[in-house]
Amino acid sequence: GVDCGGDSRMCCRQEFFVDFKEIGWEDWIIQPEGYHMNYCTGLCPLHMAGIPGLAASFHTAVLNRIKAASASTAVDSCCVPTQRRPLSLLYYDRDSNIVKTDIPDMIVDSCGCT
Amino acid sequence: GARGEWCPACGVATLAPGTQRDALLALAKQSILTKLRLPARPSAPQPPARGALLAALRRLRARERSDTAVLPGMLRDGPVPQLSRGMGLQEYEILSFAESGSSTSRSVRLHFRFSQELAGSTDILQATLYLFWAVPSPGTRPVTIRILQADPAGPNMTVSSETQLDVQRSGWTTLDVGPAVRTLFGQETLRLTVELEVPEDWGSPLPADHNDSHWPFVVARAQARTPHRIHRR
Repeated sequence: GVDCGGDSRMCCRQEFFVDFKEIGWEDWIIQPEGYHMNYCTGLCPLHMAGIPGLAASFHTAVLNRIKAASASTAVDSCCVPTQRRPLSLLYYDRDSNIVKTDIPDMIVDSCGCT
Repeated sequence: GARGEWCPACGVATLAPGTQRDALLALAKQSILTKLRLPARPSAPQPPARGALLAALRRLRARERSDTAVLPGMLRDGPVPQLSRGMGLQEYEILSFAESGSSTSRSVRLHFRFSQELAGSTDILQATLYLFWAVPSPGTRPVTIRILQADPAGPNMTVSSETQLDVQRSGWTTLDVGPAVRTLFGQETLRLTVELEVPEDWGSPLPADHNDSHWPFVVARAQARTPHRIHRR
């Protein structure tokens, strides 16, 4: 995956950190100090479909060639997360118990075109 | 944006920077609360004493390093194991500290509360009660631990299980309370009540105050409930 930066407008991962102190949540979330709410943004022209994130297969390659060959065919391709990991949280619930859990797929590690 | 240029999912990128930031923060809050099954952020939590919390976390860390198992209903000293993760469902580890209830010269009651949010959407895999015995002088002392259950017919409590043991020295004891917490999660009142009965010359089996690092606690492991399948005919 590619991280956003510079002037490129192509599909990339934009880092965005939510500081729990800034939103007033530090009193009930013990750990971590914030949430890396990265997201995917940028253009996915037809020739980029299927790369770099999604596993390229023979079928993907063939479809990309067809799409590139017929530029008049309007096929949308999206910049989406291709690799994600869980967010581990340690927090107080409303009974002041301490709860630890891993919320799956909350942090985007890389992006790619569908 | 124009067709083929921007995806609907990337709409946030087209917002003005200030609005974009507000939208992302609102999205982050909503996303975390939804995944934790919380209708709103818990208000004004009352954190346990630092000493009690550190002691509990140390016990948990020791437990995770252990490979030995606790049999249902079995009492033992020392650590208990971490469960293996199954089916990829979200798991929770809940640490609940005791609230002291009524007491007599021979007995004391402890209450452990659990939240409705988790009870409605998770299944209890394991629950362990940690108790610390502070033995004032050498010798064997008989102790009775009762798990009490609210009587649906009235205000009284009924004994759902009773365990007796001889305490010979100061230290931690663990008790499997999984069945009791599991039963509790199916009821309206999510409060586990434990009664400790000790010899009269012992005094209170509890530390003098909540700040003590030997304060009793329950560790419960829960797993998100598998969604029910709906069949259409």
